[in-house]
Amino acid sequence: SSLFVAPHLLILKTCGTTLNLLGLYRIIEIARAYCGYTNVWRCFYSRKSFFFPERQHGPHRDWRDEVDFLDKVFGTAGAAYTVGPMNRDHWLLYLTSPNTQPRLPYDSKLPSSLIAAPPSSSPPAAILPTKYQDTTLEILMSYMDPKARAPFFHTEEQTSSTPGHELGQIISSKLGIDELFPKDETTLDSFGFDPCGYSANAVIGTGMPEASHVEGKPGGGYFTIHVTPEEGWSYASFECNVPLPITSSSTKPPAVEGRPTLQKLIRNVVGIFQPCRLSITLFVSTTASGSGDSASSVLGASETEARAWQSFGTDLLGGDFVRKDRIGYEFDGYDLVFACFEKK
Amino acid sequence: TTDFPPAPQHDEIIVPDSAPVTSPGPFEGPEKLLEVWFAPSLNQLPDVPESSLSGGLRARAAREEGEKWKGLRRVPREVWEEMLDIVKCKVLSVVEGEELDAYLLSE
Repeated sequence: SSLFVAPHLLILKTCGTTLNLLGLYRIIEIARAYCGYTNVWRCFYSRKSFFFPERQHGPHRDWRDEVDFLDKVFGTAGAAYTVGPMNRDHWLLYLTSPNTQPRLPYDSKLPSSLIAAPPSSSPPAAILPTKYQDTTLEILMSYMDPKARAPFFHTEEQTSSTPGHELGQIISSKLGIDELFPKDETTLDSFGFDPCGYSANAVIGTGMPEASHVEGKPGGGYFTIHVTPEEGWSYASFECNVPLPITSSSTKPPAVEGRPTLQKLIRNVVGIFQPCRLSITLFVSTTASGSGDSASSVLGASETEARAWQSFGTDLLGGDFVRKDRIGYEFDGYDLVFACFEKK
Repeated sequence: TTDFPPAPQHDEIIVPDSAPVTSPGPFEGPEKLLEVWFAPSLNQLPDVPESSLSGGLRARAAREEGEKWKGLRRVPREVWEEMLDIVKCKVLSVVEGEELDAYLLSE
């Protein structure tokens, strides 16, 4: 699981039977108390369909319960979507319209011990704005090949003698996870779990897409990987918001020397985890970019919808996979492209 | 204005600490992903009157204007840890980027 905190946003990604949504109230309280933020600009909640929904707790027992929970906080500002085939790998999304005042179901008051805690301090750093680009890629992979699952299992001897962070580093290096992006701009933090499993967070460059400290250099971002390798319910996820080169003839790519294109990144990730089934979602902010970058144009060689669809097409993963679904959404301020693939 | 439905009762939504959150059996890999944005971008943080901040944070917030540790990044790690207790996660490690903190969590 992972938590990312930037001055203006928080991302909480948790697996297992964690109670992710129950953290929302506290996040809103903390943002009010420490930052004076009374409104939420946008809230997104999404997940793939669970393997074992009956094991979930609280609002996560059912998608309807999760939506009810969020509706109680955001009222009519929220909208819920089910994307993809309901009997296979569907994906669920809840998002709110901009600038909503959330409502908590109790009197908001942080424990005084938390309010009194001293904020951490660090030397100041200037933040220079560059072109804003908010793009998020998520690849959700299941039923991994046994060869791809094997590196994520550890012997008792390994786990007793090697700390989890060291195990994580070994796996990252062995599988080339530390080379998905240029090493000189990657800060990788990974962990190998006992007896199996793996998590990694990486901060690329400066850490946020819309800011760069050196003129002419691209903005940074993050990627995060989580792997559950057990046979029968093996699963790996990859999420990334790092600006990537665009292979468009009409759109000048940002200066992102050494970074893979979107298509190459997807192929590299799928090559590491070798799933039998996967879904890919790409979220692109349309209002913030202000340049006509839609999800479809970022995905492909043209800004026209037809050619974009083609580029996110059956050949994205080569001849080993067949594309089962490709779905596009135009939300208020965001474009979404979703596609499912299965190994032949 | 937003038309909110009635607020839920607290006990409808909070799982008691004694609930068996983890038990032997298969581990659910697919994650729940929550993103909460308080501004559309890093460069568009809302103007917050100092009077709306709690206690001793006001002076600090004023000092930090334009600095790295602004917005949500001024929240101490122990405060996020308390939130993560509710979620049933623990912090394993943290990487501090220039504009982003990345916490690696248990589970």
